[in-house]
Amino acid sequence: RAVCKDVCHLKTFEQIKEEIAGYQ
Amino acid sequence: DVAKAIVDLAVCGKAQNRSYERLALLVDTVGPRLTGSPNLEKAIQIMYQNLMDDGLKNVHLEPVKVPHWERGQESAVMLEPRNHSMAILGLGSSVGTPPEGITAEVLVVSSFDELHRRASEARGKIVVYNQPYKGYGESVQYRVQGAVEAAKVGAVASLIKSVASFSIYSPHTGIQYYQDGVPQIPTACITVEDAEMMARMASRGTKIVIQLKMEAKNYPDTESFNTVAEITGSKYPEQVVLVSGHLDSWDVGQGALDDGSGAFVSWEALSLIKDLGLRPKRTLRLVLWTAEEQGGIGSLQYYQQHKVNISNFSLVMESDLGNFMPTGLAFTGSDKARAIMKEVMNLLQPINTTQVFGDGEGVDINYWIQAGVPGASLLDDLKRYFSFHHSQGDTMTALDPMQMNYSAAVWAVVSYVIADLDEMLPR
Repeated sequence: RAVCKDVCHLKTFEQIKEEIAGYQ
Repeated sequence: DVAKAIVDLAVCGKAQNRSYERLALLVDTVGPRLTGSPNLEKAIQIMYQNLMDDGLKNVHLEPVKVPHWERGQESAVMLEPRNHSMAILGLGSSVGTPPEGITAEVLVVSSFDELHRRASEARGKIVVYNQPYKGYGESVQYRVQGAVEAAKVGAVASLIKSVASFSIYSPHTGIQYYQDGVPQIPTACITVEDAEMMARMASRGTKIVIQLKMEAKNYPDTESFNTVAEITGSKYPEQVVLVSGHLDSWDVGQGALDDGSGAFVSWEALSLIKDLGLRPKRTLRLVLWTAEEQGGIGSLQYYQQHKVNISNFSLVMESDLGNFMPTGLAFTGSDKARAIMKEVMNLLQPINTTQVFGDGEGVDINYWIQAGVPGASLLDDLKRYFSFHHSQGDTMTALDPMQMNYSAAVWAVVSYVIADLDEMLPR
């Protein structure tokens, strides 16, 4: 299963920021 | 438009005032919910059915051994310098007095330091603490340890100024702890007004005598339950965002604000998300703790039983500081996680609740936070909260349905977005 644990952060902060903005 | 949809539904949609009305029905029906009481167990059974009826998944109860203390009748009468019947509230786990009560002269102190300096005067007396209110965390030490410190210097009982940010002659109860090897003496809180009056009397050299009667009694541990319900994650169901409040309360007022509203706003967060047909990637788990007021008994057991899965907990959230108009989120976590939380809170600009403060904490989530899991608590007008909690004034009248709507909106947006992000919050 594609589990992203805390040892495995693939996204940059900018990418996460864009992702969160998508929930506006 | 997820954030907007949640806010609209909570604040002006069909879910408007729902958490307030649900809570009012419960607390008007069962009243306050002291750990070990039939009221609490009835509330837990009602909540179990409520969560099932709401269509939430994996609804279940997790048994917990909890303390059982009962207050009984209690009174304190000033006999000298004048007759005055004082409002008191015995403290959780306190022993009672003999049936005839304890009649003794009073020693008033304003700090533990003063008590230790005047230790030779304390033997055989009732120690009255008139500590200044320096915020809850600091002042509550007098309630928690007051009896032990007084007993160490030979006092026969302790009466403690209520740990309250405001008072209209309203005593506040709370938990206190005895210490092995130190005599257990009866202990209760008195009002801010009476503590300050006795301090003035003592400063004039006036002798004060009080007769204290308390029927308080400790019984063997009994069984209670943490109440759990979920929206199962669509992609990473084993990963969890935990949303919580505690269902138990003290045996005064209705336990509406501490922590009925926190528990019901947490439930409301899941209801809002479910009503909108949303299903986050991770599991949203609602836990309604038992025996928080006795020191987080239910949550400690939950931590011990579930910490094996700690790497799957993305965020732990607890609302136990009131549900007045939210001012933001208190958060504990790494700088990276904080930066992400700030972005999430930006989604709440339409309701002007975007601030992320430090020191996210709560009795029931601290075990997880101390073990490295990011933690968040809902912040609002704490002065107002500490005026009402643990007192007879903790009723639905202290709450405002619209403010609970806003609290629920914040709670739902934060929990949903964090549960739905592609990645867990970084540690």
